[in-house]
Amino acid sequence: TVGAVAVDRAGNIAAATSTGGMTAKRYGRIGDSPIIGAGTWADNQSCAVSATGHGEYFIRYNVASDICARVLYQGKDIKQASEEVIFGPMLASGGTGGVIVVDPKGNVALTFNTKGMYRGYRKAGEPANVAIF
Amino acid sequence: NNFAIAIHGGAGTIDKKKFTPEKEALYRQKLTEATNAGYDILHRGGSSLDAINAAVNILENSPLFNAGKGAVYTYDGAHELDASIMDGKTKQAGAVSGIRHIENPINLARLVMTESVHVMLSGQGAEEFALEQGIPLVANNHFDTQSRYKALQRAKKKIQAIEQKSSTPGEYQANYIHLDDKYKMG
Repeated sequence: TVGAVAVDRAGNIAAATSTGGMTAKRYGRIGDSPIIGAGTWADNQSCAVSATGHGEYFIRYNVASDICARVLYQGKDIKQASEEVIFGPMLASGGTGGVIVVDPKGNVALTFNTKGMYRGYRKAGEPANVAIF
Repeated sequence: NNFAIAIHGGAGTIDKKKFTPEKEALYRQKLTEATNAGYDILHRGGSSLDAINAAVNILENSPLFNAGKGAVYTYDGAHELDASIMDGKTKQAGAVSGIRHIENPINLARLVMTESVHVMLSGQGAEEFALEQGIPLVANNHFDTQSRYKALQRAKKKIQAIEQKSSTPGEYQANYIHLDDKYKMG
């Protein structure tokens, strides 16, 4: 799965996710990537999220919009909100994966509960940062 | 003016032993390229939608990641792709699922968002919509890669092994669900 989130100079945010699914999947199985609210979410009032992970968990726990709801209704920053969800009790039963998040102010959070996540970010006036583990 | 972009290329257990420095360099180069492509659009005053679209296209066109060109195989040996996009300004969204002949699924998801009254289109219907929008179809073998094929063979061996050792449908289901967990990351 791949994804991107961004905020532009006008303060508008957006999120995108694209995937090839899971190896050897059957029965027309669909994961969280195309599910708005589970794998992808964007709202100028809170944040934009793209997720990658164990789809069946990310769908049931509505991961992407849950993170932004915590920002919107509880006033949390994106780092705290994403950590609460990714390391929280709901995903603890087996929902492995991660998220990338931006907010309208240009803050970035990259949160994952796996050993690695291919990831990168770049803020205005700064060089690109990429990491894997 | 606090523009920014973040990207990901999937998460999971990455085997450090098999992850040679040369392989790591390839991944880092492609991640940097995608990050900078989106950043350059934002820097020039472009929209966040255009920035994420460009970044995802680069990752979709690389066989390194499980999306677009690098999509994994289904049990039947084909490729099925999904994508979604959302605009935080308007809260418009578009998605496609189970498509087999679209080179860049995120482009089609964006067209669903901007050029249809729907949010998600699936399978053949989504591809019919793509044709109406002037998006060409590609053969499913466009997404074939040797490494993903080997991964499919390994997965099928494990699935077939549990089929053989399960004596009842219930036992098979329990074993399969346990095994399945290992493959949901793609």
